[in-house]
Amino acid sequence: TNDPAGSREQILGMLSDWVNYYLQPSHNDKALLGYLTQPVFQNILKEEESSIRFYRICLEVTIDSCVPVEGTNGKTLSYGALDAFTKLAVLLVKFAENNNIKTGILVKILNIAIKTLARDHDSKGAAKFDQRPYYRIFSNLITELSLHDPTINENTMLQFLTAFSNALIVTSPLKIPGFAFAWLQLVSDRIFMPKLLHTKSQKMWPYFQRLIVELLKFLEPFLRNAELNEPIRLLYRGTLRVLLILLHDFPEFLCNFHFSFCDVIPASCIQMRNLILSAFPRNMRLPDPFTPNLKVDLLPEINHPPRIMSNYANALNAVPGFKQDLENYLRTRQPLSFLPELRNRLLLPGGAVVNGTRYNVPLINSLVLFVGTMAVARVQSMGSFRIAPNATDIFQQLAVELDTEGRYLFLNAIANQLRYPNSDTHYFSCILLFLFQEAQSEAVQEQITRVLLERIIVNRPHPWGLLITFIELIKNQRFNFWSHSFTRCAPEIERLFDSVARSCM
Amino acid sequence: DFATSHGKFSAHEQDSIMSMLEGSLKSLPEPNDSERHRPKPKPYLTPSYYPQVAAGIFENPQLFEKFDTDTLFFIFYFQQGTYQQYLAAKELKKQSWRYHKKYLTWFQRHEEPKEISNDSEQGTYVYFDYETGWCQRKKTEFTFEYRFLE
Amino acid sequence: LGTDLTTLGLNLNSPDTLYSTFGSPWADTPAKREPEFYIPMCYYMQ
Repeated sequence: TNDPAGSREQILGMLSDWVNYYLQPSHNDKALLGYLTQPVFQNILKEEESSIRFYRICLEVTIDSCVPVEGTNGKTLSYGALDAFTKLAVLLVKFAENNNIKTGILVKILNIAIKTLARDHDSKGAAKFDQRPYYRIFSNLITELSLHDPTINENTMLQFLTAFSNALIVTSPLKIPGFAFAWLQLVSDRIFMPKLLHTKSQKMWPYFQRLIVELLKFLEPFLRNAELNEPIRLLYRGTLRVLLILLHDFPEFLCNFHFSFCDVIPASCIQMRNLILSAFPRNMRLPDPFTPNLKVDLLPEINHPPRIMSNYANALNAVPGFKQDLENYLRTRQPLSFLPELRNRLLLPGGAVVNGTRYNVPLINSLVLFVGTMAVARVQSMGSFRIAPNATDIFQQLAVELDTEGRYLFLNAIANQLRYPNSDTHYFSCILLFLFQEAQSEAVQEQITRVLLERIIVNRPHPWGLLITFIELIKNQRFNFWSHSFTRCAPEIERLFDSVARSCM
Repeated sequence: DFATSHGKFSAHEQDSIMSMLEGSLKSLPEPNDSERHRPKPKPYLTPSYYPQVAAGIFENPQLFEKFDTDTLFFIFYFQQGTYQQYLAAKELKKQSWRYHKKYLTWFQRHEEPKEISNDSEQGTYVYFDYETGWCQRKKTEFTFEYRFLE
Repeated sequence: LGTDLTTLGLNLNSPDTLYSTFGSPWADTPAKREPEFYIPMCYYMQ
């Protein structure tokens, strides 16, 4: 409404001429570019305010022009005008005189598209909002500007990819749920996703990790309660497909960020978590976990720490004083009060219940990995497993002191480190078996077994570290596994153990 | 942000999210919602016994090795903007043709250039004259400036 | 117990990358491989 008088009409006239020119099949990019050099375009686009008004009005009008094509009962929309507008945007971005201007135009257009999307989503509501025109805009821009083009240098391409990533972070399902399906399709676009994950020095990996975390956070409450109605089931299967592509084509990405993803996958999503933990670097040959008498501690890979790009100490820093006390204890085994108080510090403040639990799950995950990483470093520097008693104190204390719920979360945090052959997998495998062996009560041993077993009985894939730990547990006489009554507590459990033991043997 | 810091939704929010999700199923993007719009001439209606879609082999780079240069030039100049033009250009480059951006013409060395500097080379070339004769012609004493080399 | 992940329409044993024929997270079958190519502006005749 505050547009200057006549400006809207002028812009609509320019847009109409442009669309007609664009739709002539003989007008290729070169001719289209020539058309945009007309003074009328140059004048309106060189001013900040008038250019924003131009893009906004063009976007609104071309989005409204996406109406169902006759005879397709709403299945197909006509995108002619919208494609014309995005082509105009692409040409302006591509042929702007320098990289900053290129990126500036792209960011401006994306911002306007995002604002229009959010306003449309909130005003039209579930019944009338249509995600497809916005999908088309982002898809056209991403496809045309992510494609290899020697006139776009690598640095500019990174700026484009950053702009697209930020736009998708801002329009994630947590913010605009009615755009969720289009959003996941854009994130996993066959040109965009590899562009982000193929970048040299993995510069764009943190952005893609953020996008996957946004998706998993959105799904978390629905998956935790196993409320898989139609839309959630579709999103869940779609997420599995995307994760499978990452597992197959970009396993190192899943390896490096496993901690971030496990932090937001509910404990009940065992297969999805296994999928992520099953990733291993492409240049690694995994020894068959079922090899009889496989000597894991002789594998060279177990001396190398895994690459972890997640900031796994974040949750420790979020609790005032916790990290300092923990580091102090690991260094000096002081103060003695640290251990007995530890259990209560893992509870959410004020008895809150979040995501169905009283415990601060990210803090438990962070504590386990942090203590384990410090212990591995110490073991490697001193040459023996026994040389990290402070760490084992903490793990033993938690195994004994935590209640069933807390211990389940704690044991899960350990099991989340059982992955491909590396020093963490080896350490946490030993720790889990050590806790089994040293347990004072059979309840702890049963729970350790349960945490492993529930990860093994789900459909594939299974992480290598999980398999070798479970096989060791049931085969090595030292653990006297089969003597425990819980292996025979019910006929179906006995059958289950037999079948798993047979498949493992 | 629908989710508070822990990703927890209130019951009301969860309902609102679910209704938005269910509503958005109606407009789930289909393959044609991302089909690239390439301004193509309308396909000429041919009898059904003619192939109605281009054979996949025309996307196979090996096929272009078998075409003679005349065919490659035809594809390059008469199928602009297509993947086939891209493949034809790649094959011409493999056969030591070089594209001159100013003359929009393909050149090939007829013999070793008499002079080569950082900015250009000079000598006798063969070029494909697509405008007047649709044939290859020889050009002596030609200077190919590298700034015009695509 | 999760899903048989081999039934999601992805050829998990493929020696090629899966993303190049990934049509969409909702598609049960791979999409046609779209060739990725770039045509320099100078290839267009007026």
